[in-house]
Amino acid sequence: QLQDKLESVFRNLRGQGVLSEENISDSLREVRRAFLEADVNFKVTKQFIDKIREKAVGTEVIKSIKPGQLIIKIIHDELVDLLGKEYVPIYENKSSLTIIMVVGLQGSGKTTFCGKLALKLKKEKKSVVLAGADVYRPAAKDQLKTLGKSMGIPVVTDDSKDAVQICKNAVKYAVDNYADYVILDTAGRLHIDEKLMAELQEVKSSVNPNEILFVVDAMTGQDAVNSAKEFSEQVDYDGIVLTKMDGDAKGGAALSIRTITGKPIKFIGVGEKPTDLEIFHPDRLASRILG
Amino acid sequence: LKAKSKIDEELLEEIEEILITGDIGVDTTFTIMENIRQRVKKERYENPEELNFLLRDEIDKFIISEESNDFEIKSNAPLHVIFVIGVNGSGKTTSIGKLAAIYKSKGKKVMLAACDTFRAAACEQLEVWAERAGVAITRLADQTDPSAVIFEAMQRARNGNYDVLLIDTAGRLHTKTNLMLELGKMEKVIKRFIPEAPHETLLVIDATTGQNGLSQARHFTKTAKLSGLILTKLDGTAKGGIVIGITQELQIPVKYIGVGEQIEDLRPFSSKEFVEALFD
Ligand SMILES: Nc1nc2c(ncn2[C@@H]2O[C@H](COP(=O)(O)OP(=O)(O)OP(=O)(O)O)[C@@H](O)[C@H]2O)c(=O)[nH]1
Ligand SMILES: Nc1nc2c(ncn2[C@@H]2O[C@H](COP(=O)(O)OP(=O)(O)OP(=O)(O)O)[C@@H](O)[C@H]2O)c(=O)[nH]1
Ligand SMILES: [Mg+2]
Ligand SMILES: [Mg+2]
Repeated sequence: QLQDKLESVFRNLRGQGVLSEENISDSLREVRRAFLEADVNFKVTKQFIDKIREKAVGTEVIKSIKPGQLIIKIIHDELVDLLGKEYVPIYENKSSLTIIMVVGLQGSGKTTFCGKLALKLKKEKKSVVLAGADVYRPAAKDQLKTLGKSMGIPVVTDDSKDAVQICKNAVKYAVDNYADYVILDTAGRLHIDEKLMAELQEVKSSVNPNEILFVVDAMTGQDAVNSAKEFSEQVDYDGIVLTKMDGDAKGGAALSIRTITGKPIKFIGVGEKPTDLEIFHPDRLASRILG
Repeated sequence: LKAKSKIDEELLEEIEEILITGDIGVDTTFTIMENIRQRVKKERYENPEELNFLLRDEIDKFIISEESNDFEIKSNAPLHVIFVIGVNGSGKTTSIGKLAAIYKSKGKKVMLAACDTFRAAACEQLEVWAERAGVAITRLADQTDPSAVIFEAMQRARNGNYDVLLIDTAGRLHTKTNLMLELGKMEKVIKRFIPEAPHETLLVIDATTGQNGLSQARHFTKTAKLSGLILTKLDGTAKGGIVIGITQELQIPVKYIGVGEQIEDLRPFSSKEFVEALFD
């Protein structure tokens, strides 16, 4: 796709020695278009293009490699570098309980992810407890209870509107039952909702999670950096989960968020079933964005 | 932008950035920018107000919305059927709850069909909304074929002289062939019951959606011809600009916008307000 476009830009360039500013400016325009159409943030795209220009100018055009391919390689490597070269696992408290808190915007896939993570840990022979702390959404607690029941994992919740207390209860239950992990499912919320962001901060200060994961829908567009940045500043998180990657969204939001916040992408959601969870591979996402 | 009184390249770049960061997309932005440049060449600008008017006018031209939209049912059908579809988590179930309340307040007898028989607690979620809105609901056991729920709901709605039937469907990614086939089958069942139905097929789009929204609309309309859009979560910071490209390409209006999670948080779409919000 992008490779073909760049090839046509470079048709006259073969064997010309080095890449110059002029002959790559057309190709960079194509790259910019590809990035924006892949939902990479406007400013992040500009930053990235400037960096590629820096790396590409003066590069020797090896006789055997097409210039278009060379630019693609420079971009691909830079992308993989940016997205995070290695997998950063979630925190594991070997001697006692690990508390994981899951946060994000409405409908991003948090509850489904809590089920997926719980199942993955259970398969690794860990004992897991789920906390149903979404006290707002109709039948949210039922949703998590149904998930927990399907995989034989206890769900701690109650009929109250007190998310903080539910989380505390879940941690206490986990401690009393010698569980290895407790996963806190929270309500979807807007980063500009002061009351709900304060609720998250209160949960955090009450139970001190070891790991906070920010769940993002892969089809998110330019707004991705706004929510990611705000959640990072107000709550702070340790990693990102990118959901609904089983669709055809390019997932450029992941690059934007990673660039702006520096947080590692830890998991990828690839379907609605509890088994549809993958570890993040930067090279796969790089190829997808450039697709 | 408000302080500028003349159009220079710097201002045009600023406008382009606003459009792109509003998720309007590369092609649509390019076309709008071209139109602005052409118009600026031909006309003269004395002050910022005239310039601002020009910008808003050019963008507004691109958006398809309805002349008067006050939640009035436009069809004369004895039973008005509304089919609500879209990708996972976009806000379908919540929007149906809001619409149900609105139609009820207009004196309509409303029935909901719980056709998401797949996802955990999906029917329970719609049941809460039916109760909140004070309307009837048809639901069968989980994992029942959704087409069977449609059949049951249309039967009950017709026999009970209901005015409006709102059909909630499971979220589905438009690239999943089997799920799109399921949707097509549901539409056929609707048509078999009432040939003119569904009278409205609304695609629900999350305002935070980027360029993938275009792919969603293109795929969904092939399976169940879309009549309009509901743009949700506009109470956030996302502008929802993707609907501009969608409405242009499919020639369908944005009908409603979701501005919150409560039952009263649904409004008719206003292109003027939408364009204004782009520049906030
Ligand atoms: N195809 C696909 N669907 C997903 C994925 N993750 C979640 N979903 C679906 O997305 C929808 C929303 O998922 P939820 O888990 O309810 O999202 P949430 O973030 O908990 O939503 P709120 O609690 O309302 O904020 C559901 O239909 C899920 O089945 C994924 O990786 N792929
Ligand atoms: N802030 C805000 N949240 C909304 C709006 N509309 C829906 N939501 C929230 O978005 C989340 C998903 O809404 P649902 O109605 O479950 O979405 P859905 O499309 O039915 O989801 P699936 O059936 O799982 O595909 C819930 O947390 C809703 O409260 C809106 O206009 N604004
Ligand atoms: Mg949830
Ligand atoms: Mg739903």
